[in-house]
Amino acid sequence: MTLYAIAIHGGALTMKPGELSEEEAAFQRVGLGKALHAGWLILNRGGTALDAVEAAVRSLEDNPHFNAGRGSSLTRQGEAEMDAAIMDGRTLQAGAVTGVRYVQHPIGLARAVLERSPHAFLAGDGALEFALACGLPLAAPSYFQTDKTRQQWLALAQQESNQLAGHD
Amino acid sequence: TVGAVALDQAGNLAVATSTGGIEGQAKGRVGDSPVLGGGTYASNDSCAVSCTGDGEVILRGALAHEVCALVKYQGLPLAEACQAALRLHDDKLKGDKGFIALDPQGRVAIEFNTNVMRRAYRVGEAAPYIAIYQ
Repeated sequence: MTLYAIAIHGGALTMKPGELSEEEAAFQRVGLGKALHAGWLILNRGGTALDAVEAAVRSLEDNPHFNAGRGSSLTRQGEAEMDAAIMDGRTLQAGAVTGVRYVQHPIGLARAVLERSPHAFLAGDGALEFALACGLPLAAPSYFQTDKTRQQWLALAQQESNQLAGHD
Repeated sequence: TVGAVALDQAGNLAVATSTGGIEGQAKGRVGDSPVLGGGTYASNDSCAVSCTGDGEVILRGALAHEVCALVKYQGLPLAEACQAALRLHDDKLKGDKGFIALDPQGRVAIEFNTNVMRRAYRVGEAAPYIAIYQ
């Protein structure tokens, strides 16, 4: 029997008891299962490892319950600035992007860097312009935000505002 | 942060990692995920690794490449290599760390020092494994 396998993660962190609700954990389990299946199906049908990892990560980027793509953490300015990388173990070809805004699938942009640019790593405006040149799908800033990330950002902003109180 | 490692039927490995960074991060901050060798690395002669956790810590340890190097040059089994990388410079690289890794023999390793690690794997036609808590 031919060997193939896939493993995925959706983030590791130390949390206080009860911080992750049962409902949220259930959403995340479903999301993990869906992403795993997206990658596994490609491998099962004889597709490449590179296609499989991209498919699995795209699925997680689409899922607002994970910190990537839609659902990304917000910067101090309240924006989603995303990073992604992809690497082919056969050729050691790689593509990476950092500080990317508006690009719906940062992993798709990293794959485009791998396949369609002479470079390995693009940042910020350069990465965004490359996404435009490649015709990759973009989304408005609000697409990347969720109620949870907006609340987290507001709490941080409030905390900073309180710390400033009393100073002129 | 999310990530995936895969081995295809032709025996090739690949890795992908994507992240929204950390809550309230400074504009322009870069963590480990997009840095090749930092949070993401794959080579057919060793393994494929994707990291998650405290980005600055993982980046300073070049931990994805560390795992590959331990497999390639020290001949460690994948899980042991991940455990060694997890403990690397324990006093200087304190923080949350999680790895998923896969070698050309289809062995999966998932190692982490946190109480939550959202993870899943499937080898061939075997049933999928999905877990969140330690």
